[in-house]
Amino acid sequence: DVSEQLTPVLLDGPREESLQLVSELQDSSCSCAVDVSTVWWEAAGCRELRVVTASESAVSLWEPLAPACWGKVYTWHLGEMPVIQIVPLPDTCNLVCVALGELEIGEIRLLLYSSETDSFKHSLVKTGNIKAVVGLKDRRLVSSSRTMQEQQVEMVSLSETGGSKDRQTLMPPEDTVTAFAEVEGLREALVGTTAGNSVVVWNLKTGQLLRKMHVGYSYPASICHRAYSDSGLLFVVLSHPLAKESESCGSPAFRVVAFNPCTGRSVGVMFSCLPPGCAGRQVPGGDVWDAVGAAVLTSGAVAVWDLLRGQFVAVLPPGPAGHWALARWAGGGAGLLAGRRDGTVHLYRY
Amino acid sequence: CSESDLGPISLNWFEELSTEAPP
Repeated sequence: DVSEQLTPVLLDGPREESLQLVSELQDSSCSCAVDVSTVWWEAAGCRELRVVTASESAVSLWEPLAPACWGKVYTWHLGEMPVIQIVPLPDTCNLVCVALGELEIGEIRLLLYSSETDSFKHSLVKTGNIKAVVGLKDRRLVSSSRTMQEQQVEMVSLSETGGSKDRQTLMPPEDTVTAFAEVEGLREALVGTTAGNSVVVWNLKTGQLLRKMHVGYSYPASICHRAYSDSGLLFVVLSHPLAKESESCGSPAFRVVAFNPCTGRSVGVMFSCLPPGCAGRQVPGGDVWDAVGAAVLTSGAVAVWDLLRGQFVAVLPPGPAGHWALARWAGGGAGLLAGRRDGTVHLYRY
Repeated sequence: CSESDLGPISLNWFEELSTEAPP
């Protein structure tokens, strides 16, 4: 029965299983899991992918133990503000970034191991009314924050020891930035979405705001997840957690939109929708890796889409042990992490 | 996509916009 419950249900005709359960970890001390992620960790000359789990008050680092088993290495206790999310830092080793706060992010901290003091520690990177944050390659962190008067968009370059090496201010758009996404193929470009439903593009080297392009009125409150520069176009993966169901498409989970940055014009390239008969809506906070999207639905299932084909690929149904609450892609193409509020995390190979 | 939908496309859009945009 258990193996049957863990087998993903495929709704796209006969094909090989696209999700295979690899391993499971259970944080018995976790009262309410808020996020899960992975981090590359190097110790004693060995570099491996480790799992990071977060509850409101603590963040734990897990190392792989053979076979298909995980052991907790260390837990950082962060008592003053609740943890809201883990902020993945792509291609970065031995650094975990977390956002803490009440309803909004109030501070961003780095969690790390210090060889100088032979101890695990954490350091403060930024405080403020932070609206959005993203980790980029080469240990860079971009965030938007608001005061009563103005919006600040800032990139911080992080040192290996958890300090901030350099700070670059980016020109803010008029409306509040709600999400950021790095651009594959252009290291110095960054895109964001705004509360006014626009996509904005920055030059990270100069801080210039290069373009603001409206997404359109059909899909409000767009959130950007990934972007790809190809053939003179900017392809942006958007989710629309507040979009209404339409007759033509149903409930849209993700869209790939092609923007021409020269003219600001755009066309929708692909829709990824909840299939008919799949109950529930997407819970905000889906995750995209390469060209695959994952999201938790209000039914407690995790759904996976091939975003370039617009195909619903697999679903992890909620089991008797409880609803899925978290869905995150593991680093290095290691698969999909699905988590429950009780601290259970399953790693699936995709 | 075609130029009728999106207008003239430039492979060097990032460099061109960086030259045109205010510093």
